[in-house]
Amino acid sequence: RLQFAVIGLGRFGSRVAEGLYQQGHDVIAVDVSREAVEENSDRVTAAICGDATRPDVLASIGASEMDTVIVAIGDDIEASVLVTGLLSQGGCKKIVARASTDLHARILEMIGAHEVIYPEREMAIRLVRSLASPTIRDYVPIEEDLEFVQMTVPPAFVGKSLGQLDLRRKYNVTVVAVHTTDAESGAAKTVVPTAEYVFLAQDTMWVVGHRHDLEKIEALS
Amino acid sequence: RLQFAVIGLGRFGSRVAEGLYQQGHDVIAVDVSREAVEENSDRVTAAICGDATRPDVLASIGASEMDTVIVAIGDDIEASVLVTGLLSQGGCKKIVARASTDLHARILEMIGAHEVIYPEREMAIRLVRSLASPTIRDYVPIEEDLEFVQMTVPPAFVGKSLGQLDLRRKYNVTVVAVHTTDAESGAAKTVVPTAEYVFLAQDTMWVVGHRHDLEKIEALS
Ligand SMILES: Nc1ncnc2c1ncn2[C@@H]1O[C@H](COP(=O)(O)OP(=O)(O)OP(=O)(O)O)[C@@H](O)[C@H]1O
Ligand SMILES: Nc1ncnc2c1ncn2[C@@H]1O[C@H](COP(=O)(O)OP(=O)(O)OP(=O)(O)O)[C@@H](O)[C@H]1O
Repeated sequence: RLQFAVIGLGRFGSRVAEGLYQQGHDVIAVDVSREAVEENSDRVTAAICGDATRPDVLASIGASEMDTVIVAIGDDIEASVLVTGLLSQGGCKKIVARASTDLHARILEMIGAHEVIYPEREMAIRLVRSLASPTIRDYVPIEEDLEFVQMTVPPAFVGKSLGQLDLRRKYNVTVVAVHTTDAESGAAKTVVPTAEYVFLAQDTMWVVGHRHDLEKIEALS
Repeated sequence: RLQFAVIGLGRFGSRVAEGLYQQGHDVIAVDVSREAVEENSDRVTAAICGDATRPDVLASIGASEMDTVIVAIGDDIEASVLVTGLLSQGGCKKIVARASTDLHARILEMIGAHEVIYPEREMAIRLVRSLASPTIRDYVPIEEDLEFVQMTVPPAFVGKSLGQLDLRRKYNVTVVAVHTTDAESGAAKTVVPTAEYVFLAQDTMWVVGHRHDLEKIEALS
């Protein structure tokens, strides 16, 4: 049972607070808006109406003893930076702060945030990669140029088994899951494929590999 | 070279517009705010100041001929729903709309959005899963209960090779990447491991599996 504080109950903050509370942890939420506090009071351990840029408000919730404090203030960059700075000076073990712009993210790192989260940027990157390619349905960057993508199965793979295709050796990619339809019921299902799995025409596959290796498979379609 | 329109140039919309333009596609951006239009005018093909809830504004940019239209209006739910409805009536091939709440997402689907994106919710889910567990660093839900997580390597795995551990057969999970340090330079690097890879103590691994199988590995730490 961990102790969390969430500062700012906008769309992002309220979902983080509620999610942690539902996992059975203690969650103290703070927001300047009385309406936001009332809306979330039954989804957290305690919801407090107050201005987190004031050191006495942070002290009153025992922010420096928490396992993690999440600063989820988006539009008001000054408040977000000030709150992060106060938490860092107060010796907070782990500070996760949400950034709205590149500049905001750099300031948060400089002032002591241990982790910076960027909801809009992450989702924009995922969307752009899947919109700009006819075969990619979803995309998650792992590190450097290693990617995790959901893509349609090239026609050349249909009717062949994973063992026959030997994708790890030939293309240096790993198929980790296949989204297919059940032969009897026709319902959609996801399987972790073995070497004997044979691709169907409408299948999509979740594949991990480097960008230049995945592009070779995209080009087959 | 695809044709895109992006309606609404907030944090999310402006990043999607810029990302698609940088990939070499045509991007028409629309926003009611003159400031947002000026800020983005050099990052898209054309930026137009106008109210997208007016049918003549959508007609003037040829929205129904576009490959995809992205409705990136967040706070103003009525405008987002109205614009999505007008695009759907106009026969738009693909509409991707951003939702702020569960109710908003359901209305967008009912009114004709082909894909609904939820930046705050997706990122909140990822953050909650990694904060609530001592061994998980990052988490991406794939489908149903199939997950893709970055987790610390349990002490029992250190000094053993992937082939020896035989994780696919014993735990039904697939290790797709390992984040480690280079023996000579000490620099961080990510590798797609072969069966001969031997785990080091500080390694973290990206693993795909069902939630209940991954929890068995979490419990080893
Ligand atoms: N100094 C402060 N102390 C406490 N709460 C604050 C403070 N400043 C802003 N907030 C609260 O933080 C919440 C989220 O902030 P904001 O509106 O800046 O972000 P947002 O980008 O709209 O968030 P989201 O995208 O998550 O909806 C709001 O509910 C706001 O009342
Ligand atoms: N009817 C409309 N026509 C065109 N643009 C609009 C309309 N209504 C709102 N917008 C624009 O959409 C943009 C984003 O909208 P909004 O402020 O509602 O979302 P947001 O949640 O703050 O976005 P983000 O989180 O991406 O910053 C704003 O720049 C706003 O001017």
